[in-house]
Amino acid sequence: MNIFRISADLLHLASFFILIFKMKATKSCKGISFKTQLMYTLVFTCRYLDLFHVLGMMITFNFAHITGLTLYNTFMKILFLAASYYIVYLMRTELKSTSDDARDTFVLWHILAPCAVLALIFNAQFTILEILWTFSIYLEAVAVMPQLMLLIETGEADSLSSHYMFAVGGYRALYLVNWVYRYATEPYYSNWIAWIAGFVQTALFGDFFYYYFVKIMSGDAALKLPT
Amino acid sequence: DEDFDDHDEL
Repeated sequence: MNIFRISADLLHLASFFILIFKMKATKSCKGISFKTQLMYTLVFTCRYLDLFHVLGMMITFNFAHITGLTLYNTFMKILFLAASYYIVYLMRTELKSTSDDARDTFVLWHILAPCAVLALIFNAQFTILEILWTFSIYLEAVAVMPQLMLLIETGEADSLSSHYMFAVGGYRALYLVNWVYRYATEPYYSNWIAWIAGFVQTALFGDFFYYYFVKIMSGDAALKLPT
Repeated sequence: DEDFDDHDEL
């Protein structure tokens, strides 16, 4: 665990709270892509199936392999799952009437199918858990595409939506730094699947970061994209 | 035997 990794996780956690706060405070989810949020629930569900393994060890009092890092990861995984499911729940229940569904036109199969095929071909181990983990890594990299498409369609984002996008993009960018750090300091550390996907994910946010910083610097609250 | 922690990141 290094400072980049922990900052990344906290930024990721902050992104959920920013989004939930925004939706609760404005009683609206306008400008937020339901499809992107739905993809995040799928990402975490596929990636964190090992929670059952940890849970299984705990209820059988097999604590030999449970370290501080396992407890930290388990705690965060449960938080991420709960937050992403709660967001999807909010968007489909009390805030449904404010949802931008008509403009949320991205075709999810265009990312789901390639990610599934890639996960079946390029994985570290041909097991169900490992393939689902790999699928989640690939899907997370591109899950923001419906959100970006909605942003381009709308042409602007309010202040909280921009902060949310910054937090989601920033977290993976910090993971890139974390991977460089770990590669330099841990002799056997290497995870090219996560590295490549993480790079793609951060690159997708590239344009957004640029406009975000320009707007923050100029002191504008709302982010308007050039038409 | 413990491969669950192979992915020690979130």
